Amino acid sequence: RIIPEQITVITTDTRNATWHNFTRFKDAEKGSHISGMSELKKYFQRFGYLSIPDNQNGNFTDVFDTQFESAVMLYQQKLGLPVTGKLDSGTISAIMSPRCGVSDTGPRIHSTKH
Amino acid sequence: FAYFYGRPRWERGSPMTLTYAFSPSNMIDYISLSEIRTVFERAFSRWALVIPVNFAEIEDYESANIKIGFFRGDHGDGEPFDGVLGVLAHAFSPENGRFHLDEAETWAVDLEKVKSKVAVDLESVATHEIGHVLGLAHSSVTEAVMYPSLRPRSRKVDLKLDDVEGVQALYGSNPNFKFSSLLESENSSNKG
Repeated sequence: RIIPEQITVITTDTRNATWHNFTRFKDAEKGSHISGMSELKKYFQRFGYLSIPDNQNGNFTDVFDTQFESAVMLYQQKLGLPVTGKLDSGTISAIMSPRCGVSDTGPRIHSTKH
Repeated sequence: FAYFYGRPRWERGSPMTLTYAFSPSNMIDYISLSEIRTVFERAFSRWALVIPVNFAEIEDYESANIKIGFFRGDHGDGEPFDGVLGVLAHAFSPENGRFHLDEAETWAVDLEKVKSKVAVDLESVATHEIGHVLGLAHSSVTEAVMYPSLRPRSRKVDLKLDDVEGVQALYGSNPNFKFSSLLESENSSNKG
C-alpha cells in the first residue's frame, strides 16, 4: 500500500522580529515623528552611527532630527547605498538584513587582551 | 577596506602562526565537529593564502590565540546575541581572539541539504569573522567578504581585491600569492 506523501510547508520570516518592525519607518525623512523610531535610533547607536543622547535619561526621541539624518547618511555611505538621508526602501532593506555584530564605524568591540 | 581604531594587528614575529581552538562546551550538535573543523580550515586557509600567516588548530581552548564558540543571548562579553537572524556573529580585534557565533541561527555547511529559509552559511560567516580577528573592520564594498551583512541562504567565501589589499596592508603579502590569480577568479565569477 502506498501512503501519499505528506508535505508540510513551514514558512518562517527570514528577518529578525525586532528589525522587521522597522518597515513602518519606510519613506520617513527629516521632520518625521513616528512612534517607536527611538528603537531604530538604538540600532544606529549599536552599530556606531549615533552617540547616546545627552538628555537626562539618555533616551532617544521618536523624532527624525538633524543628528539622525546625519547618521542615516553615514550609514548609507558606509553600506554603499545611495546617500539620500531618507529611510528609502533600499536603506530599510539593508537595515533589516542579518549582519555581523561588530560596529561599522566605532571601536565598540575593539578590545585588547588582558 | 577599513581597520579598527588604532589599526591593531597580531605581533608574533615572522613567519607568524596563530592557533585556534573550538570551545569544549559551547558548540552546536546538529553539525559534526569534523564538518565544522573542515569549514574553518577552509576559511582560515583563504586568508593564509594571501598573507604570511599560518593558522593551526589545537585542542587546548584556553591557550589558543583564537577561541571559537557558539553562544546564545547574553554570554558575558557585553554583546548579547538576539535570536534567529539579526546579529549572526561577532569577533574581537587583535590580539583578543574571541570569535563568537549566535547559537540560535540555523547554521549550514551545505545549503543544498538544509532547506530552512533562515539557514546561514557557516563558512561565509567564519571567513568574515576571521577578517575581524586579523584586524579588518567592515568594508563598504558590497562584494567584499568584509561587507557587514549576509542574506540567509547566501554564500560569500572568496576574498575580493578589497579584502586582500586590506589584510596585506597589515601583514604583508604571502610570497606565493599572485594578484593575477585573484583577478582571474573575480573575472570568472563575474562571467558566471
